[in-house]
Amino acid sequence: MLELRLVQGSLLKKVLEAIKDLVNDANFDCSATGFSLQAMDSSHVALVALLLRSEGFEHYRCDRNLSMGMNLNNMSKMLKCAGNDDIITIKADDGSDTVTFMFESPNQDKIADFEMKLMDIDSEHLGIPEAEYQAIVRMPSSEFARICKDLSSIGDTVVISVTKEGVKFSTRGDIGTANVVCRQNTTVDKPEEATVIEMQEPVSLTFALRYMNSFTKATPLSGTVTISLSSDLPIVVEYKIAEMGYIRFYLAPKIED
Amino acid sequence: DSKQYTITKFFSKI
Repeated sequence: MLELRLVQGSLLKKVLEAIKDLVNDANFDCSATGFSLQAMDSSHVALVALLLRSEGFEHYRCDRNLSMGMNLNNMSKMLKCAGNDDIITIKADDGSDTVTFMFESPNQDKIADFEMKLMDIDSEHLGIPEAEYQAIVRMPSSEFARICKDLSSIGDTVVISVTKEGVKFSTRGDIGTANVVCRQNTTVDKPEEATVIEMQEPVSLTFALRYMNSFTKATPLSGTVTISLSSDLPIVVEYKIAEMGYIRFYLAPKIED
Repeated sequence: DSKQYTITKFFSKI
């Protein structure tokens, strides 16, 4: 028996919007720790890891570890039927091949349930090693989204370079080149507007902008994004989900031939 | 030209 009651149901709606275009089908794993997912895109270039900790749910019952295979597009269709202020409860019985999403309006005058078929998914679980990153950049998520969108109108790849001068995003395409430099800036009114750069040593890596733009669909989940870079490691683009956990996107670099 | 690596080059299956 599984029953997870999320008062801030809009978080789940936003999570689905953030990952449904990257991943088609995925197993949601439910354990005492929380509700989690790890999945790669179809070309195995990017990986998404989601964790919503059990403490973040108003009610969290998970009698035994359960893995539920879902088509994310179909799940998104169902969650779109929930209002932004609705409380969402996820329910599943042991051995059932369906999951139920229950939506309650804030004043309890409307209750809806949507039952979705589960699917069997053979997914590979990858071990993500703890790593010391050469550079970690925290910046406003909207600023990062803007840069990725702007650069993708010029080129297909972005070179992200961190030096003591700041973080530079560069691209080149048929019509020309573009460089955006963000310097560390902690003299802002609100902490989420700051750009903070922790650099152990300079690093420069190249990534496909198509994936970066896909990751920025998580922007509504968090005011800030944290980007971790190391030579010869996938970049980590992390959006923290307030009080609950995180969504992390890993993207393998491109290497010049 | 550049080569796109895959995630499985860096992270191994459990």
